Amino acid sequence: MFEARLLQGGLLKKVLDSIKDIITEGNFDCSPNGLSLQAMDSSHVSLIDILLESEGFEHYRCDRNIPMGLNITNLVKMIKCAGSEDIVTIKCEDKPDNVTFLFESKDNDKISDFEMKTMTIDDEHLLVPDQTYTAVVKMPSAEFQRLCRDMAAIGDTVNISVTKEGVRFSTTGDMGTANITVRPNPSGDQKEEERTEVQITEPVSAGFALRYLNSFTKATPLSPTVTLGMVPNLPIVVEYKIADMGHVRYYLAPKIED
Amino acid sequence: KKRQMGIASFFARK
Repeated sequence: MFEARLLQGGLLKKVLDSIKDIITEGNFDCSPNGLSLQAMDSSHVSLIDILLESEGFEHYRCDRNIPMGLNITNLVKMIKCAGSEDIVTIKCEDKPDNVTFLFESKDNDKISDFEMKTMTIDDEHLLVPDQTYTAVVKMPSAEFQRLCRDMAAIGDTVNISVTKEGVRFSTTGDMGTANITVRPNPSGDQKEEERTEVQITEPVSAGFALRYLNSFTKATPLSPTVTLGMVPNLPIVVEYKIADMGHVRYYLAPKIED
Repeated sequence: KKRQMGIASFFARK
């Protein structure tokens, strides 16, 4: 059986908000290591990779690997019924037809349980190799969100170029062009999460669809910083770390010159 | 003109 108790139930809402615009269903894989999900969007252009490590739960029990196929839209509806301060417990049997969500209010004066039907999802899992990135950019997640939104107002595709001087985001649309350069700032008075850091072994440049990058920024409430990893001619990874728990990562295939 | 690649063309299937 599987049973996991999460003290910060609001975290589940944030995780679901970060994927609900991209996928409509997915297999949550319960394993002794934690709860994970890998799923492609319907156009198979991007890949979501979520990990919530077992250590991040107050209580975690998983005797064997269990794929828990869930409709994300329905899951969002159910988790919305939890208060943002509620403690959430997820429970299911080894071959579940249903998953139970137990919500306990912080003061323990209200307990709710919801049961949701599971579904069988045939999805192919991709093997994402442990990659050494040519360029890694860490920046405030709110700034990345703003930047993607601004770029999307002008064009459909953003070209991201990383050099040791900084990261340049460029786009072109019917009305004109836009360029935004974010420079690594010196580690002065700023808090770590307010800094922009660039690590590169060589300059990298590639084009990506803004529609997807904008969807990824729905994960902004999960982390004060976002990390972009690039390798020439490979998908970009956009990572939001979840403190003491794991991550939400998005991989987006580049646009290639025809 | 740029062409959108699919994600599965970059990663092996498990």
